[in-house]
Amino acid sequence: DDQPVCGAAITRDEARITLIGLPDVPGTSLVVFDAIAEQNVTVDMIVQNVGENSEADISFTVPRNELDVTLIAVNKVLPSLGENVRLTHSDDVSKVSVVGLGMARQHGVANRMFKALSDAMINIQMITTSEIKISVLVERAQAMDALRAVHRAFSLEKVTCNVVPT
Amino acid sequence: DDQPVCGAAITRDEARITLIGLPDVPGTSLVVFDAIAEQNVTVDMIVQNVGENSEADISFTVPRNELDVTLIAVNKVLPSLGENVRLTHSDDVSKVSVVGLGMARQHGVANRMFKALSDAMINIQMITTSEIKISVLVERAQAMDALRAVHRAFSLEKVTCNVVPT
Ligand SMILES: C[C@@H](O)[C@H](N)C(=O)O
Ligand SMILES: C[C@@H](O)[C@H](N)C(=O)O
Repeated sequence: DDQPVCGAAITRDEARITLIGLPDVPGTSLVVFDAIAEQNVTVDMIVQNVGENSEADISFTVPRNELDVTLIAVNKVLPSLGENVRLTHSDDVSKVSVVGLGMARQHGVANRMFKALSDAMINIQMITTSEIKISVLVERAQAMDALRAVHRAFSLEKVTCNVVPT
Repeated sequence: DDQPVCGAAITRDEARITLIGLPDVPGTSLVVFDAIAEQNVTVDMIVQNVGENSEADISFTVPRNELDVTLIAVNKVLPSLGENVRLTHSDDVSKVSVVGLGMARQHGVANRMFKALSDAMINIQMITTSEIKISVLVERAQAMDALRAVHRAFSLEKVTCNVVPT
């Protein structure tokens, strides 16, 4: 399987919420996601990078049409999360992903994706990976260019997936 | 399928590298990952959260025994990434994941995982998700407790996966 990527996918209408300066202690992420679960919001990507000075940032994406209800739910618990915690959001983002069972064994799949996006002058806002999938968040206006760029980079007109690239 | 999670997995011996203050412009992530690809390092998790003030942080994990060769490769390109860029790392981390095809349709799977880790007083250092998998990075000393906690939370003694929880 010299073709590590078999498909690419796009989720056009996403919105992102970011909580900055969360206390980096056990239980904090539960408070955030309990507030959202009560609203029956469908969370897509969840990203947390390592924090510094005992604070961490968590971002997550939801369908664009669920942004308002999510902001209401999160703003309610914001005071209980800590006095330094800030919230930012954007409803102008899309997720672009590449999928492939062969990814875990091959070096450089991420490189090929990042090169495709770099050559197309597309800025990567968020990255999240699993063994069979790499997803990036980009500005919605650049999403179709991003999808076309990765499609070309992995010659996906010639390949099909037996993994559903959701 | 009222059982959204069918399995849990642990990667005990991981190391984490974080680049802080990267220029948040197209092409930056390519420079980082090109440097690593040359060394044939097996990158596992890649996490980038949204940046602020045109800077972003990227973390990635590698097998613990590949940390040294990775640090040498990244340190070589550090100057070309920008004068504010800092590098931190840890070789004391493990990845704990839950896997399940039903996750995408069910609300609150992340909550159940976060609750299990919170009740066990385990601090989450990094989070990355896909439609069928949630992975967290924890301190190695807490990794087995984390795995047991999620195993109990999702009653995994009664369930098996038809998705390989790598
Ligand atoms: C920031 C948040 O993830 C925290 N570390 C927790 O465990 O809940
Ligand atoms: C930070 C890095 O991801 C940058 N935004 C890029 O596109 O390469």
